[in-house]
Amino acid sequence: MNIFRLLGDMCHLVAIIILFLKIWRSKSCAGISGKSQVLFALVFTTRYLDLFTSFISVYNTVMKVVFLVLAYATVYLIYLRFRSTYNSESDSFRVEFLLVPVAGLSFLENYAFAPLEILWTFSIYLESVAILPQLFMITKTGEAESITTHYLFFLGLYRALYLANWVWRYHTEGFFDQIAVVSGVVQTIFYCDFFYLYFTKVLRGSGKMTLP
Amino acid sequence: ADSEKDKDEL
Repeated sequence: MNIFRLLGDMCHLVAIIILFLKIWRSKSCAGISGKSQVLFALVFTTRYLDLFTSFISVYNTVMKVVFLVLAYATVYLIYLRFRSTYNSESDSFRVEFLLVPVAGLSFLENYAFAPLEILWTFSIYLESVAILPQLFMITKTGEAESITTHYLFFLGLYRALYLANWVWRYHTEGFFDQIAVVSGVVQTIFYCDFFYLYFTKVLRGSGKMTLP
Repeated sequence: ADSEKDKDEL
């Protein structure tokens, strides 16, 4: 464990908690892409199956359980509890255009042709594109509430910190996970446009982010 | 590629 990965995990946890609390307290999921949240729940489900097969550390196990519970709880809030506030017409990204290529690629490019390994690879590839429905929804509606932009900021920052973690681990222990690194770079690149808007608009105190 | 790498990352 290193500071970059710890900070990254904390940013990830903060992002997930920000979103959950926003929906829970405002009793509304307006402007939130339910599809992205379903994809994130799928990412955690396919990645954390080793919860039952291998124990790494208390931290590892606790974080995996927390991420799984919060991910499913958020999906529950969006599609069940506050479904009347869900903008399904704005959440129109065709997720099958993500799932099919990601599933195909995870069978082609992986470290081992074994069920857990394929599922782990699938979760890594899927995570890199899971935010696209949410970013697409924001471009479609042309705006995002500031709390939603803070959620996206921490979510984008988490994987950027993981990139720093991989640089650190490469230089200190020769660790290099090609699949995770390439996907992490792609994932972080998708946030670049958002980061620009976030720093130039939201942090200037203009509150809501309205796209040009 | 090392398939048995410890997946200690979240």
